[in-house]
Amino acid sequence: CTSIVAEDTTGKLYHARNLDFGLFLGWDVNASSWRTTQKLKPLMVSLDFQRNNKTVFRSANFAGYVGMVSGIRPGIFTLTMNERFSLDGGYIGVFEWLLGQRNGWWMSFLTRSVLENSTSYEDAKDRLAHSKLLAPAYFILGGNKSGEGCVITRSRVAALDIWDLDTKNGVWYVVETNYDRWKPPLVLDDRRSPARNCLNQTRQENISLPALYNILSTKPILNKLTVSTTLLQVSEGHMETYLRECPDPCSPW
Amino acid sequence: VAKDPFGEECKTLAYPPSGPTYKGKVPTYIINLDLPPSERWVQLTRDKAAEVKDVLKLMKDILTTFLHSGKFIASLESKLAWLGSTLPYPFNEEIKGIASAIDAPLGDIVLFNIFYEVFTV
Repeated sequence: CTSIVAEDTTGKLYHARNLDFGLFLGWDVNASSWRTTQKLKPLMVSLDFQRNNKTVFRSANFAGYVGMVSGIRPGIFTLTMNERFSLDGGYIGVFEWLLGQRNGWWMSFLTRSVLENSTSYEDAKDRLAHSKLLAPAYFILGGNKSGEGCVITRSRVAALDIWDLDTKNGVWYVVETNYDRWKPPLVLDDRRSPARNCLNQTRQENISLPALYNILSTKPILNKLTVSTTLLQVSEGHMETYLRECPDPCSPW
Repeated sequence: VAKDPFGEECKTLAYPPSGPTYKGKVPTYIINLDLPPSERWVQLTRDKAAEVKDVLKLMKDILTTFLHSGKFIASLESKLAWLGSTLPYPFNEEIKGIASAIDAPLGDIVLFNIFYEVFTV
């Protein structure tokens, strides 16, 4: 996955993500693509969660999946989640759950709960940073005020790092793929550098949802694992989601 | 670009979405949180029943590749159904509602919903 939160020169916040899924879960030689990735595309839907006929939050999701990986609480915050691989992975959390130690959150249930119940950027940030999890993850959170945007790097028990927007010091975007920001990405899977390169070329004064779509359409940020691209704009409560394809030649991840 | 054989120059005209990298927009559904959890996802999952079952079958195929035993997978399915009953409210009820709406084994829908935790290794 690749998630970006960016702030333009007027303080307006934009959030976008490529949802990549299906690595090593079967390659379809004829279609030249990952089998799981292809099967997930028809399941992708845009959901409007309502209470008393009013929107509480919106999400781009898979049909049949009750947790959330991308969503927006209009006017308040935007949230995406990227997978974080670790030896201390989710299977340990699941094992503990089976043994009766059930004080942690399933990742996608936490994001759903935050989207449904948090009524401020700060509250969402606090819950995502400090709730115990069954699996490590990256949470990419955007708010509705200048400087409200961050990447929270989570282990199962703690926030290892919170990387905030800081426009006064030139940090007008944060970008997360599937690697800790203080470590170099895997040489064979560097989507971070191309994303940063494209963001720098775009420049802060030109950032917009179309600009972010352009960046997320650039290979290898767009790759064979990409199921969809979601664009989120918090102040207008706007969300759009598009299914993607990466014709050859294209990076397998 | 020099390092990545698949890399390319930054796109500037991909939006509005069109062409070979665009595969369509996604449909929108309303999820009514005022309904009991077991009823919230019925319409959506019935509309997408064939596609959901397709993914569940693929997940089972993947498990079979790793585990090689139909009996073990059947046993795993029943344990996953039990695991579903331990999930917090309202998620447990929503998952049961989905399984019931499309007549799929509860364990399969549970596995689909905890896929992230299982595969972060």
